[in-house]
Amino acid sequence: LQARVRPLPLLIATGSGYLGYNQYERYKDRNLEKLGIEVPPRLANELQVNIYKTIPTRLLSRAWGRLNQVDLPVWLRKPIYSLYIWTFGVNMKEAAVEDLQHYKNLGEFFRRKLKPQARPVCGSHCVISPADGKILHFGRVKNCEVEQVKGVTYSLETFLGPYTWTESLDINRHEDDHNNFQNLLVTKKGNDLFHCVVYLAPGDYHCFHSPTDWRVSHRRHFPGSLMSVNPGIARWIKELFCHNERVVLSGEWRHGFFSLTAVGATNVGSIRIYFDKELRTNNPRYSKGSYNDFSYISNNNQEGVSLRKGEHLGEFNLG
Amino acid sequence: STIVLLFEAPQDFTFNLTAGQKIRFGEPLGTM
Repeated sequence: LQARVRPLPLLIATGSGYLGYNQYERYKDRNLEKLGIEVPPRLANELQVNIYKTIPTRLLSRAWGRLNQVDLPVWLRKPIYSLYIWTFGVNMKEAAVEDLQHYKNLGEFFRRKLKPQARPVCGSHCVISPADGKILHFGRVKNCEVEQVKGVTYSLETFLGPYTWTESLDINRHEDDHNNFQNLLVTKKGNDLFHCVVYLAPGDYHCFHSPTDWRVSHRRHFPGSLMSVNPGIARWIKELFCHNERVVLSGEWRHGFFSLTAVGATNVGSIRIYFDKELRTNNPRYSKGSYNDFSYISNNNQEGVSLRKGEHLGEFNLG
Repeated sequence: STIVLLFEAPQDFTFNLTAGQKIRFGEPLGTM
């Protein structure tokens, strides 16, 4: 009883115990997977999500962004960028400018463009990948729930926000459809709603392009948390994409409704859309939980913004 | 960072993908 409580050893011991237990659980899961047994994802509980959300990820992200806007001396550029290239497996052979000393800071290096012929756009298919990355998940939307990874879903309505952009879309609907958010989005009989998630790793080319020929009529910006979106976190936190800052572009393509959403993350907190000069993301003036709408339809422009398949659309930025 | 596409398409639309695969900008996602 007279022994003094030592917080540091106690913290190290409990932390190590927790990590050890976690590793053991993962080891058990891997063994079950090897045996062909499907293991359900271990989701974070509400407390764990709330603890994660208390980390000032937006502030950290902005500080990270500021740091990466600082121009590096020419002699330091090559070693810093080489370390980044080596760590994240960047292929500089396909960059429009291969000379590392050309990039003034890491932010500029991160936004590097590709050589014109580095990514041929498929002409025979109507939907292409808008970015380089990894396919996290894809499929049909069922019961207003979308899967971020297999077995971990999020609400379609929470993700897109209330269905109030209809004035900008010339769509005929039935009265009874108004009970079901998913049905509201499907404009043509015999159609379904599909989704696809592409994860961009730190070493990937971070610009994104139009995935099809379509007309963008509306933008909705959700300021939010900036938790990591790596596949491990996407398997752990339910509704991750609904918590994080994101920009939803919605409109129409030849088969009806079409939308592209750029979701930010801790180190890649801001999103730029080239044709939208008003958009400001990861900005302290916006509070989490709200959203800001902007319509691209005006008296002078009833069609919105027309985009061709493969056209430059936007980019992610550090911080 | 992540891009999420949500779109309406005819029921015979099928993805030519596998979860976890690498993809590059410009490569097809699916066919009808």
